Formats: sequence, C-alpha cells, structure tokens
Amino acid sequence: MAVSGFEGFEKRLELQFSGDDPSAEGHGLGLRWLGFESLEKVLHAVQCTVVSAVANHYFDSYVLSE
Amino acid sequence: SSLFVYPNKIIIKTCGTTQLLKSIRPLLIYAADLGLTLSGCRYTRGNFIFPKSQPYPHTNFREEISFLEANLPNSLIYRNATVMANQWHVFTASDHVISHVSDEVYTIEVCMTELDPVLARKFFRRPGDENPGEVAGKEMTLITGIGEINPNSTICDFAFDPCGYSMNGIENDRYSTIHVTPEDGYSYASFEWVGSGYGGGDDLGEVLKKVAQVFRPATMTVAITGGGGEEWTLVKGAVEHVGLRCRSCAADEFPAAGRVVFQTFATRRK
Repeated sequence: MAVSGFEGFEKRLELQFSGDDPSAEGHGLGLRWLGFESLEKVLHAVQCTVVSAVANHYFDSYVLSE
Repeated sequence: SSLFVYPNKIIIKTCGTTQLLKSIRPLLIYAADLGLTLSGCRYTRGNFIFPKSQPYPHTNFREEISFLEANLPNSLIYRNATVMANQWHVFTASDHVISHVSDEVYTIEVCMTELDPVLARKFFRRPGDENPGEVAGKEMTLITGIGEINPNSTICDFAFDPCGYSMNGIENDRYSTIHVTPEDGYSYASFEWVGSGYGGGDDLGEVLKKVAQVFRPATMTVAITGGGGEEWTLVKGAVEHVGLRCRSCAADEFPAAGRVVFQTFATRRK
C-alpha cells in the first residue's frame, strides 16, 4: 500500500432489476423489502456502515461511512 | 458514501478504499429471494488519486471488468467497457438495448479537485465540537450554501471527524448527493444529481453554477448519462460562467445506459 491521503474519487455501482409486481404483496416495494440486516451484510462486504438515513414514498436513502 | 434503494434499482457510491464490487454477489442473492432478476448494471468511476492504495478487485480497470464479468449473469449480453478521455471509466451490461431517444431522465456525475482552500475549511469540524455527526453536518449544509443548491429537497447530512462531509438530498423520486474530502493536497468533492427534461429542461445550469460556487474547484469533470443529448451545452455554459474553461469533451453510446457525455474543465492556471 502506498502512503497516501484519503481517496476521494468514488466508485459508483447501479443495478437494475426486473420482476417486481406492483399488484403483489408488498405493493411494488421490490428491493425496499430488504431488511436493514440484509443491507448491513451487503455493506459489510463493501466495508461501509450506515451513519444516517432518510426515506420518502419512492425510495430509501442512506449516508454511509467512508 | 451513499446508498439508494428503489423498488427495482439500487445505487451504491463509495469512496476511499472500499471494495464496492463485492456487494454484487450478496445483492443478487437477496434480490433473487424477492423474485427479482438483474436486468442491467452500470459501474463508473474517475481516475483514483491514489491508485496504488486500492485493494482487489479495484487495483485497475481490467481487474474490475474481470470481476464484473465473473459475477454478472450471462443474460446480460449487451456489454461495454470504455475509459473516456483517459479518465472516466464506464462499464455497462444489460439484457436489452435501452432506447435513449425517449428517455429524458439523466444522471449527472461531477468530480471536483483542488477545492478553494478557504471554502474547503468549512468542511472541518470546529475544535472541541462534540456534537454528533448529524448535527455538525446540518451546520455545514447551512454555512456552505449546500442547502440552497436544491431548496426543495429533504437533506440527510453527516459531518465526519475531524473533517469530511456527506449528504443525500431527496425530492420525489429523484436524489442528489455530495461528498467532500477537504484536506489540502488532495481535496475533492463530488456531486451527483438526477434531472429530467429534454435539453436539461429543469434547473441543470443553475444547479451546476451553485455547486461550482460552493467549492470553486481548479478542475471539474462532468459525466452526463442519458437525457435528450443537449444537456452538455448547459453544463458548459454554467461551468464557464464561474471561471472554468472546457478542456475536453467526449461522447459514447452504451447499449445499457444510452449516451454518456464526459467533459473536463479547469481554471486558467491549470
């Protein structure tokens, strides 16, 4: 590892899914059904944790550590 | 860093030496449990400031592509990987070709370096400040003018100790996000925003002017994905208005994302 400051440039990943049925149980929540524990496990693989969150009718938003 | 979860889409943006691509495998497993199938993937990044500090699978773009190829399902047959203007790394994969002609929604990703040192200082915690990160974050949002960039959005912000800042803004189904590393010598800020309207019909130009004035960077890159194809002209006008000059502009088509236009700007001294 090089001696350095903090890396600013981000990596950005966007994954699109299909198959969510708005008429089914969950009313089209799709990925929003994912429990917080599941998200934490995903973020553990990335090496981040949630430090703050806000949501509205359309989506969930999390500010992460790092 | 930020995470956005929509019913049919997830966006993760992480900085530092995080291992972002390792999120793919667990996400696909959880999504499958919900009956969801991956239909598209887009991975983007700029040139790292400290590339030798990046861990596997991020040590170089070739390695990242190999990792993506190994972890994405074969159904995503339309794939493309390009480095635009030797800076902007783009990988896309999709199970269908996106028609960008009818898609007026666009994502704008802005990377800024060499921030004005006086403005960057506002992203350091005050000595002795023992407030939680959420409280200090709100203070930074206020004093820097970030809250004025899109006054209609609900902001979720956080200040790190001893310095650094992250925010997510949400407004209806659109998000914006800002991340700041203010240390002199490798100062950096990013801004991402989802806009709509042909030619950047909503406030793209005004938003970008405000962003540039919050940080006054010496260099700025702007990547626009999707949209009507004319947004780049608004970007150029707005950014040049605040003293930066366009140094390069490149465009490419991606079957999974539509058109990507990548512009670089720098002050006269660069």
